[in-house]
Amino acid sequence: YSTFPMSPKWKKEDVTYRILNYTPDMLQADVEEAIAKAFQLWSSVTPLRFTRLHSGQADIMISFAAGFHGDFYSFDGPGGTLAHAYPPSSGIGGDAHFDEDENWTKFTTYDGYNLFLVAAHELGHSLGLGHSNVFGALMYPIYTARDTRDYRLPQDDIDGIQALYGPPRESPALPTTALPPQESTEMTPAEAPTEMSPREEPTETTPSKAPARPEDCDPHLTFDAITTLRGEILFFKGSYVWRKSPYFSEIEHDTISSFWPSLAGGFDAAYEVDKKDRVIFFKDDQYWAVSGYNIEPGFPKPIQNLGFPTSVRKIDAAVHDQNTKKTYFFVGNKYWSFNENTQSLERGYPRKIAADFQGIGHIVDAALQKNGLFYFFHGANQYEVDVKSKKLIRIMKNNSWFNC
Amino acid sequence: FPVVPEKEKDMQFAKKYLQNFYDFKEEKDSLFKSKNLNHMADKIREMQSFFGLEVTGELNHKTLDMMKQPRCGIPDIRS
Repeated sequence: YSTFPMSPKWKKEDVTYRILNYTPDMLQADVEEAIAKAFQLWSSVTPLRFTRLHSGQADIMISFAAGFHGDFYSFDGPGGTLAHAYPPSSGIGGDAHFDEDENWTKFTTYDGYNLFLVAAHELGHSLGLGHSNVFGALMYPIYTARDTRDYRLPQDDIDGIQALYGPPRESPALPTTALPPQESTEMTPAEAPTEMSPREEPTETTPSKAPARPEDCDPHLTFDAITTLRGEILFFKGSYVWRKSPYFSEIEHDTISSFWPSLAGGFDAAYEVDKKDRVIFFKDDQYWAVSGYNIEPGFPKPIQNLGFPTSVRKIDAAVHDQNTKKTYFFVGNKYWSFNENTQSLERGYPRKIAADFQGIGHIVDAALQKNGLFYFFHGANQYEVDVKSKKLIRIMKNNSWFNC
Repeated sequence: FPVVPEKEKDMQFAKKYLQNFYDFKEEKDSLFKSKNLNHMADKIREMQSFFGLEVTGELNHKTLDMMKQPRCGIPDIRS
C-alpha cells in the first residue's frame, strides 16, 4: 500500500459525505447503496464513522462529470480513467469524481463498471491511501471486475488504512463528540446502554379509543415489526405504518389496512425475500405472505408449517439475509436460521442470540437488513451490527431513519 | 492530414500515460532527442516495475496493454 506525500489524513473520526449528483445509468437508490457500502468497507476496519449530508459542505463531495469538470484533471471519455479522488484536506480535498462517460452499474457484468468497487477505491484516496502494487488489492490502480456480494477488504488495504487511522474501537463506535442533533440520532455514551436489557414491558395504557400515531421523532418510539419492500422500508406499530422510500425524502404515514384491508394491525414480525418479491407477516401463531398489495391465497398458515415446535407461540422478529439467503427468526433470547431455498429450519438451532450477535442481549422487537448491515430494534433503541465481523457498530434511536 | 503510423500513436499514448501517472516530464526544448527517450525509458521501467512486468524500458505489447486497462486517474508515483 502507499499513502500520499506527508500522509495527509482526516484529523477526526466523524467524516461527512454528500452525493452532489447522480449518474443516469443507475437508480438513485442503487447509487446511494453502492456509496454507503463503499464507506462501510472502510468504517468496518477503522474508528472512522461516515455521515451523509443532504446539503451544505461535506468533507467528501461525490459527483459524476465528463471531460473537463472544473479541476485540472479532465476525464478522457469511455475507458481509460474511470474516476479520481483527492487526499484529505479542506476544499477539494477528499472529493471523489466519477467519469460520467463510463457505464456505471451495480452488477459485476463486463459491459459496465461496478460503482461500489470504483467508489470503494476512490474513497480509499479520499481517506489518504495512494495506490498499491499488490494485484488484487482494492487500491491497485487498474479496475478488476470481481464478485461484490460478499466483498471483503484485502489485507493490504486494511494494513494501509490502519497505518493511518488505527483499528476500530473495541466498544460500539459511539461518537466521542455528539454531532449536532440534526446530523445524527446516535446516542451519547451516557444514554447508550451497553447491552440490551431484558424486555422492558412498554408501559402502554389500554386507551378507551384507538391510540393516536406516535410522533415520528418521539424518543421513546418502539416498533412491532419492520421490513423492506421493493427498496422501501416499512415500520409497523399497532395499525400504523411509517413508509420510508428512497425516492421521496418525506416519511409517508399509512395504516396497515390501507395496504392490506384484510390484515388486522399488531404484527409481531415481518421480512422480505427480495428475490421472490414476497413479504411475510407474523401475528401470534400465524403468518401471511404478500406480494405487493396482494395477499397470496391459502394464508394465513400456522407457523408450525415452517418447522417451529408447538412450544413456539409467536415470533418476536424476523429478518432475511439477502447475501446468505437465510432468514433469522428471533424468539425470546434464542434465534433460528431458516433456509429459504429448502424452506426448512436449519439444524443446530435454536441458538442463543447473544452468542452470535455481539452486544444484542435478549428480546428483539424487530429486525432489518439494509446496505448489508443488520439493525436490531429493542425498546427505543436500535443496534447496528455487521454480522460478518460480528461487530456491534453503533447504537441509535429507533427513529434515526425518520430524519429526526 | 497524414495518418500517424501506429508506432508513433502508441508512443504518444504512452507518453501521455507516463505524464499522467508516473510524473514523466518531457523536456520540450531539449536539443538532444535521445535525452528525452532515455528519460522516457526510465519512466517505462518504473511503470513496468510497479505492475510486476519484465523491466525492459521498452514499450512492448504487454506494457502497452497494461497502459490501456481502465484505471483510476490518480498517479501511481508522484513527486
